[in-house]
Amino acid sequence: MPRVIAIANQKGGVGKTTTAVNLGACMAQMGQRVLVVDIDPQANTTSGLGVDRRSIRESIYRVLLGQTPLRRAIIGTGVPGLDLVPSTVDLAGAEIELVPVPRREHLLKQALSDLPSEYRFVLVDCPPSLGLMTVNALSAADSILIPIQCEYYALEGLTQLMNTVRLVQARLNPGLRLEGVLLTMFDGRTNLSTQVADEVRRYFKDKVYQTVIPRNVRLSEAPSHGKPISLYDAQCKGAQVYWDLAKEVIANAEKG
Amino acid sequence: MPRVIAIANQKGGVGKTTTAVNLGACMAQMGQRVLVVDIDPQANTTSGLGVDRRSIRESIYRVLLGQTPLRRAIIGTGVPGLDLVPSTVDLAGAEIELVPVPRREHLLKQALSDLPSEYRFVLVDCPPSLGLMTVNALSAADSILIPIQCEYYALEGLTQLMNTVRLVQARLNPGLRLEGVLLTMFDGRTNLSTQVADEVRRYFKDKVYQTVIPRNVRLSEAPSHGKPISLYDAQCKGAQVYWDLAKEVIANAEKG
Ligand SMILES: Nc1ncnc2c1ncn2[C@@H]1O[C@H](COP(=O)(O)OP(=O)(O)OP(=O)(O)O)[C@@H](O)[C@H]1O
Ligand SMILES: Nc1ncnc2c1ncn2[C@@H]1O[C@H](COP(=O)(O)OP(=O)(O)OP(=O)(O)O)[C@@H](O)[C@H]1O
Ligand SMILES: [Mg+2]
Ligand SMILES: [Mg+2]
Repeated sequence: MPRVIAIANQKGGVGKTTTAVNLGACMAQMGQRVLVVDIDPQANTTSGLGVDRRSIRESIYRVLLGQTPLRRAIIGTGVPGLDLVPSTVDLAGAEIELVPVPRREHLLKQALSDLPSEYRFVLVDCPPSLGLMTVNALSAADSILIPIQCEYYALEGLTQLMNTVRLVQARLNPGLRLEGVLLTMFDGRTNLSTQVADEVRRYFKDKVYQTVIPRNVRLSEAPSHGKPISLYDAQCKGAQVYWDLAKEVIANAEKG
Repeated sequence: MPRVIAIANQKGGVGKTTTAVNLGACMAQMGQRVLVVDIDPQANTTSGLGVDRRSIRESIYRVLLGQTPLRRAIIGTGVPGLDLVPSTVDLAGAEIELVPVPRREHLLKQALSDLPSEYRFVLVDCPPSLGLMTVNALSAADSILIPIQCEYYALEGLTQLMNTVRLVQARLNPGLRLEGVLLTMFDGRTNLSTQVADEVRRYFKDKVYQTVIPRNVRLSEAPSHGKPISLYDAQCKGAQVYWDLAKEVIANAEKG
């Protein structure tokens, strides 16, 4: 059974997409079969993996509406072992369009029942909100991976996020667990980063990954080349830390 | 008549809240009467202005649902001349709750008809999405101010944002204009920032503010003290640039 991990945080710009793309690529390069599902209408994971929007025939939008099975929406990326279900802009209307649909929170879970068995991990990149797309991801997921930017506003949103997780556990997915908390854009030169990191470790204890992602300009350059960091600049600090993170995620999965 | 400016961009973490708080504070300190409306369930503008969530009696949520007039939700901030309509977490459910309400896109515009006449500017801080809250802000606004982070993914979202603006102009608010485009988190040491800034200037031409907001750690520290930058550290670069921006916005408004 594949492990479905939702990468979610309603705070914007905390590194959800950067984590989906680079963690996915590093795990695939370590020999795991990985599927990334882009459920954000911004479709940043789709372009971050170099997919041209015009070439997309089937997308997560049509899969959720039941117009096409998940298998037919899966496409390859430039990384062997890493596949993608792309997003498109029509997903932006789905939140309102799906209101009258029964069990609208379970559409992704239903779609994933069509998942080919060779995938070991599924990573779902969520939009910056706690709306229907994120709820779909949390309902379908075995666990949630929470990227947290080392900034004050990012800290504030945690209570709201954890309340949503508890609501999903109570009503939609009792099996949902916390995969881990990832500190991102850490800048060791500022007190703020250290203070936020300390606070997060106090709150989440051993659920915080040992790997901390520093602010690294190569990580923000890679998407403009449509490549994950491990292909864009494998030797840089940004690539090394996502490699380390991939090892931690795989090791935790094997512990079970 | 007050000038209502929506601060919007569906890309997360680009500086919407930082601009609402600091532009609002600087304009108020220049003698303008300013009301900031926080229509984001994250309520970052509310806490960035030092308002304790527990002290809030009326919020934008109850105003939109018509349960309280706007006037009764207006509270003071630590800055003379700057008032706030705060947000709370119950706003997160509004998107779905308001689906059956007729003219749900015009609720903010209706609420603002109760605005006391002494306000010269109203700034509306939007969430990172193109959902109902942002559409409400665009329907009520005279103009939109678009913060753009100098990063690749932020560039990608512009087409989608401008399509939404055109849709709102066609169906809900023909008078909506572009107030200006603000380059944020500019880091002169990286090629990426310069490339993105050049691209944005090519696309938006003279609509791009002369003032560019650099990456400045004091700007990200100020919210943890509940103060705008002009009170937290008035001499720093972050305060100077928001002061310059306030001058540009006021000058543009006087030109009409
Ligand atoms: N460690 C890092 N160092 C430097 N830049 C980074 C890092 N991680 C992400 N970025 C950049 O910061 C911006 C925000 O990251 P990203 O888009 O991955 O966040 P997100 O949470 O997916 O945003 P959204 O909420 O809009 O979906 C992007 O431009 C990205 O390239
Ligand atoms: N010029 C700047 N220099 C350094 N940090 C900044 C700057 N502008 C904003 N920040 C910080 O970057 C983060 C994102 O900014 P902010 O929260 O204002 O963006 P936003 O667009 O309102 O995010 P969201 O999409 O979640 O509403 C915050 O932690 C903020 O303190
Ligand atoms: Mg993203
Ligand atoms: Mg904000």
